[in-house]
Amino acid sequence: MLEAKFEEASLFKRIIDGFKDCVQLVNFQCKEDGIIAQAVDDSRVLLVSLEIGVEAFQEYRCDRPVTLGLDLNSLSKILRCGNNTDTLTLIAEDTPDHIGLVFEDNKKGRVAEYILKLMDIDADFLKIEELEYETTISLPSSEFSKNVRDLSQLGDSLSIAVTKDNIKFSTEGDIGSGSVLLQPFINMEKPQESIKLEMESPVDLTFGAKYLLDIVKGSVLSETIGIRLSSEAPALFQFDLASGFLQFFLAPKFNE
Amino acid sequence: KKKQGSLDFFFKKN
Repeated sequence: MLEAKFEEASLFKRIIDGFKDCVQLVNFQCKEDGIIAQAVDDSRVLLVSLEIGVEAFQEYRCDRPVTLGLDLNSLSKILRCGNNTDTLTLIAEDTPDHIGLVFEDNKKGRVAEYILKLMDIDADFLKIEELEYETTISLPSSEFSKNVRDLSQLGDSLSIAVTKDNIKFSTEGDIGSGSVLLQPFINMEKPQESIKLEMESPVDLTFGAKYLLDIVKGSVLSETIGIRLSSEAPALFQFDLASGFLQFFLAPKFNE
Repeated sequence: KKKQGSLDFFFKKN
């Protein structure tokens, strides 16, 4: 039996909103120590990996591992029915064919219950350990989103180049080109506005703008984004939760 | 001109 209660439904809504536009059918694996999910987009370019730790929940109980095959479009319809400040409890039997979602407004004594049918999703689980990265940067997710949204108006590819001194986002397209240069700095009063850079060797990678536009939707989860780059591995874009994370692994473009 | 890479190039199926 799974009973996972969020103190506020808004957290689970934001988690799902953070990646529902790039993958639709996702297996959520619920275990004693929390919930993990992984899915690859149809073009097999972008991998989403989610981990929600037990501490993210007000109450959490999972007697034995259970996999919930969820259609995120359908799940979103139900999540829209709950209010942000409601508590949300996910309930499933040990071998479920459906999941229960219970929204409760304790002040009003209002209880709304929904049942969502589960899907049998045949998806392979990819090994994503053992990746080594040459460069790690961290910046406000709003800054990253703005650069991606601004530059993607001009081109369908976006490059991220990192040297020991700066981070450069750039693009070239039919109507022109653009770039944004950022320098690392530490904001002591507002650490979340800092730009951090750790580099072993310079990298210059190019990504499809449409995938980056999907990734920036994860900004609803965290004020900062961590980006790890290597010429030998898919780039990792990570939004940290209070307990857990939402990761996107994106395969770069390469010279033909 | 750059070509889009695939995750399958990097990840092995588990």
